[in-house]
Amino acid sequence: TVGAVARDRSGALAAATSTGGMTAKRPGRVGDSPLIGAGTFADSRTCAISATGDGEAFIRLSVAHEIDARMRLAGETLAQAANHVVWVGLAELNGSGGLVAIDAQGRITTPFNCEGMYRAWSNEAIDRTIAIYQ
Amino acid sequence: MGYSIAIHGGAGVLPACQMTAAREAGFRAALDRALRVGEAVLAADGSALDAVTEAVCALEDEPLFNAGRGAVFTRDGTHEMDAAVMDGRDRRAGCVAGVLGPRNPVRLARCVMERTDHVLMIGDGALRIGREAGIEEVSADHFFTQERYDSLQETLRMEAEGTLDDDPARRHG
Repeated sequence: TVGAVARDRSGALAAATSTGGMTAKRPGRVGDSPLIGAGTFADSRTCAISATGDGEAFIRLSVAHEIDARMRLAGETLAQAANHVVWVGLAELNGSGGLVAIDAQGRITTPFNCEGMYRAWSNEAIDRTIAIYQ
Repeated sequence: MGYSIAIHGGAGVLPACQMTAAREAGFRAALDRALRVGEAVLAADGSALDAVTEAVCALEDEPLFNAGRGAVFTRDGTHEMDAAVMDGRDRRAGCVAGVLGPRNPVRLARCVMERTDHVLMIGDGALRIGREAGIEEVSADHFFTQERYDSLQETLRMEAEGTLDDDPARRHG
C-alpha cells in the first residue's frame, strides 16, 4: 500500500491511498484503502490520514475517522489521537500497520506498531526526512 | 503559511536484520523520488489535492511498493487494485475497488470524485469512467513483477503445507 497526505500553502488538506491488497488475497476482497474514514480521510479543519496495514482491523476501527473524531470531540492533538488509535485501538484488534497524518497547522506524525514503515515527509523542504525503521 | 507533505510506501517491511544495504538504498531512493514529485506541486503553489495525487502516482509507478506496478497477486494469479482520494476543503471523495487496467488507480479514483456524484465504484463501471476521462490504461503485463509472483507461489505453497506464517512483509508486500 502507498499513500500521501499534504497541506498546501492555502491551508487545505488532502489524502490519497492506493494498494494491491494482500498477497494471495481472495478475489473480491476489499481492504481499508478505498474506504473513506478507514484507510483514507481528509478534512481541512482537522487532519488528513492515509493508512497501511491489516485492512480488516483498520475498517473495524474506522481508523482515520477515529483520529479525526478524537481531535474534534476530545481536543486531542494529532499526535495524541493517532498514537492512541495505532497503539491502543489497533492493538485491541490485533491489527498491525501504521499511517501518515497531517493536521491543519501542517504538523506531521507517522505512527506504526510493526517492524517499520516506508515513509518520508517534508515541510517546505526544510525539515526533510526519509525513514524505514523506528 | 508553508506546505507540508508526508508519504508512505507501506508497512510490510523486512526485519532490519534481513534488509541489505542495497535494498534499503533502493527503497530510500524511491521514496525520495515520490516525495520530490509532491514537493514540486506544493512549491509551485499547487493544491494539496494535486500533490497527493501526483505523489501517489509516483509511488504506484515504483515496482518496489505494493500498488500499481508493484501490486501483489491475488490467489488466482491476477491483480485487483483499490485506491482513494479525498479533498479536505469540501470532503469530496472518490474511490475505486477491484480494478485492473489503469496505470495509476489513484487517477481513476479522482475521476470518480470529479466526474460522478458517487464516492466508491467497482469493476467495469469504474473503468468506464476512466476511459471516458482518457486516463492511461496498460496491459496486465505491466503489473507483473517476478518478486511478487514468487511471493504468491511461496504463500500458496506454505498454505498447502500448513506452514503459513503471519509475516507482514510477505502479506503486505
